[in-house]
Amino acid sequence: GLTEKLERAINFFGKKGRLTPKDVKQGLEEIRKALLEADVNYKVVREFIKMVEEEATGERVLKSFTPREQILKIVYEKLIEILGKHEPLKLSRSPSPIILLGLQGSGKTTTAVKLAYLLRKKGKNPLLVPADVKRPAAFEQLRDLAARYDFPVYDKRLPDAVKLSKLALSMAVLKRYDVVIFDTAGRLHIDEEMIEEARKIRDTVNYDELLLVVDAMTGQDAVNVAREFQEKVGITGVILTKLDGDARGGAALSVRRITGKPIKYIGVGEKVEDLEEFHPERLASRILG
Amino acid sequence: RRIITRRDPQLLEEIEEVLYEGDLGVELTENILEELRKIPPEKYMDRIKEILISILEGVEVKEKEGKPRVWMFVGVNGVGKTTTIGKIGKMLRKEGKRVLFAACDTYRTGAQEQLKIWAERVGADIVLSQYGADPGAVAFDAYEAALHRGMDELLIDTAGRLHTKHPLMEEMKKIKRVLSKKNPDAPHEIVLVVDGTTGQNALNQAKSFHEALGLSGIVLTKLDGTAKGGIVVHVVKEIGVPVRYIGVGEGEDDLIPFNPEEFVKALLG
Ligand SMILES: Nc1nc2c(ncn2[C@@H]2O[C@H](COP(=O)(O)OP(=O)(O)OP(=O)(O)O)[C@@H](O)[C@H]2O)c(=O)[nH]1
Ligand SMILES: Nc1nc2c(ncn2[C@@H]2O[C@H](COP(=O)(O)OP(=O)(O)OP(=O)(O)O)[C@@H](O)[C@H]2O)c(=O)[nH]1
Ligand SMILES: [Mg+2]
Ligand SMILES: [Mg+2]
Repeated sequence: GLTEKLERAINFFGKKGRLTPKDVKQGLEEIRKALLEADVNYKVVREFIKMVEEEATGERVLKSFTPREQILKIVYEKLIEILGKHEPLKLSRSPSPIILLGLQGSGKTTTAVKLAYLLRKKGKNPLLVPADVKRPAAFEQLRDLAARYDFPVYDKRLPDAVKLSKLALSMAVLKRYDVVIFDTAGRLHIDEEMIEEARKIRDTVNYDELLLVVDAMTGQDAVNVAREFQEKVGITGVILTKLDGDARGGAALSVRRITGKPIKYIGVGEKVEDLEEFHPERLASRILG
Repeated sequence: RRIITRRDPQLLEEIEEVLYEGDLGVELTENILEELRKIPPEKYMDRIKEILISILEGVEVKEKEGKPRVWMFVGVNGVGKTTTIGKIGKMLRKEGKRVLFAACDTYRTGAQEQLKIWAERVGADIVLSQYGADPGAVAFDAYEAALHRGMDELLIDTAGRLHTKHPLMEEMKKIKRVLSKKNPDAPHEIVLVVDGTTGQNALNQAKSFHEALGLSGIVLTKLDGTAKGGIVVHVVKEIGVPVRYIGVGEGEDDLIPFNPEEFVKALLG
């Protein structure tokens, strides 16, 4: 559909004429629908369309492309620009603590083990910390998934996630782990008690990364989730999960716009190997459908 | 003929924003706005409510009886299937029913233990299994156990699966076939669990799962957050399956019967 036209629009330049406001308005109407169907937040879409409108109006017309295709090219490039390039994990401390936060069921526990796998491939020695003391069998879930690959898991069971995180970190220092990955309980951005726990974990652990794990099928609410986690806890990056499905993933654009933080990795399956570096081009075409 | 007052376009835009941000989706939102353009502004709110409620009420709930009555819970990963089984189990226990859970998620780590904890919490029996076991075989054993123990209700938990994964959808269909072979009426309830924070993808999920199994009901979870779950209106319109319950928290009592009027009221803020 739009993506094939995109491919052609990317590579040429011509000299005649400029895009009229009418061209731009018509082209953007279709894009607007596509973005909304892709779950990009309404206000984010409005702002994005306005941005592109200003940029596109008066642009030089490209040879052998309809104005519609040219606008698509501008949109695609703008999306890539906003989504941002892949940024690696910050691993400056010793050990490097990585905290995972997010809504219930977003994929944190699975992602924690995926990160351990990725980091071990890079020669690191990771420790997994099951700091979800709430969900039934959360500990067993992490422990058993980690066990399949012999990843060490901090196994002292404490009822207090903050105390547990503190002790786990001390042990990691003692035992010379390179990276400590904290899996935490799923929590609502509006649950003050659980947000306070997140803040306490954050303050207890001198973290390198505090990553928001977001389900790619999240709808309009992604802006609320992103904004609240960013304002109330403060995140350093995002991991978008379940991109092996057919969700368009527009939530990614919303989250990126609201937090300004990079999407670092994407989950593309349930297996521990299924974590990839985020690259904006693929997500941009996917969002455009 | 009516006179368009100056505040119409702005009001319509505000309405558009509310509908979109509730995850109602492009098609339904555009249809509603089309309708609103034909009527005076004072009638807007009532007309929107009317349209949405009539879609949600337009599907009848058929509660099939059986002993055991077999419920099968399906849906994509992480939506709240296992937790919802715990909650429905509690609800049925409060009605004095004898309830059996079947742990047919033999794939994800911690799944069996998680359901076991729920069974203990609400006073349900449970048929557990091994990881890697065939979920159809577990369902078979669970049905036998339900008969043998005189259970009233059998609740089958399945692994989360993306509807785009053909082999997983086939595995799920097999679980249903196994149950239907034991009893042609079973499963009496095939429930799609949908995460309330999901956007337009819920439509793809619903269509695929419905086509694969024939759904009898939908449970919309996590409405205790800020998401409105509006996509469920399009889902109901598309597949004609009723929403039965909504999940409003992680506890055993956090399940309420679906009420279209309340839902629409919350959606419109
Ligand atoms: N297909 C697919 N499934 C995933 C992915 N990431 C996680 N999952 C699955 O999604 C479900 C939820 O994952 P969890 O890791 O338990 O999510 P969580 O955020 O820890 O959940 P809570 O602790 O309850 O908040 C599980 O069935 C996972 O196997 C992914 O990238 N693709
Ligand atoms: N806030 C809130 N959380 C919920 C609700 N229902 C389920 N959860 C949480 O969502 C997370 C996932 O729930 P599960 O029951 O494990 O979901 P699932 O569909 O069985 O997941 P998989 O088996 O991995 O596909 C858990 O942390 C639950 O506590 C709800 O209504 N509200
Ligand atoms: Mg978890
Ligand atoms: Mg489950």
